[in-house]
Amino acid sequence: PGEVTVTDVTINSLTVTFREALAAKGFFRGWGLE
Amino acid sequence: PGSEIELVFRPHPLLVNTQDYSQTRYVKTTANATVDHLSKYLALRIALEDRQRDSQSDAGTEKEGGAKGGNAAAEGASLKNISEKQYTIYIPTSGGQFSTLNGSLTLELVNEKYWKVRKPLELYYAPTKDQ
Repeated sequence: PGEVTVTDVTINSLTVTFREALAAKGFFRGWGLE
Repeated sequence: PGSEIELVFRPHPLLVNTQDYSQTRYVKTTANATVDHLSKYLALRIALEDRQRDSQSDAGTEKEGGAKGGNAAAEGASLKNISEKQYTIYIPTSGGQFSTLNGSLTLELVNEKYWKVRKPLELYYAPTKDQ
């Protein structure tokens, strides 16, 4: 999927982590996406 | 809360100039993330990418003998964008329509109530109009 960026976002004390890749292939679970 | 949501995130095809936001984003997050978290995430990412692009552009200008100080100005503008620019999140519905998602909804709830199919959640974004 190439480089994966990791970003934490906090709203009202709840922090969640987002990870983003340039492509689904190799990053998502295998839904048949390119 | 430990489960993970996978989503494909694209600019709204009708509300956004796709030349401004052409990138499809492949994103994973936890199911307890809300639509507001996603909106804030997007604002952060776009502002940081804009800042990166501006600083690269300024570096090129300086090589050609342009005025210094452009980086600081660009950085200030981008940070302002991070704090102020907001995005509305949409989900496609039947008939090619789009529904606005309430910011307090968790992505798990969006997945269960609106999406219902076994493939990554597909969401769209556009800058919020009243800015």
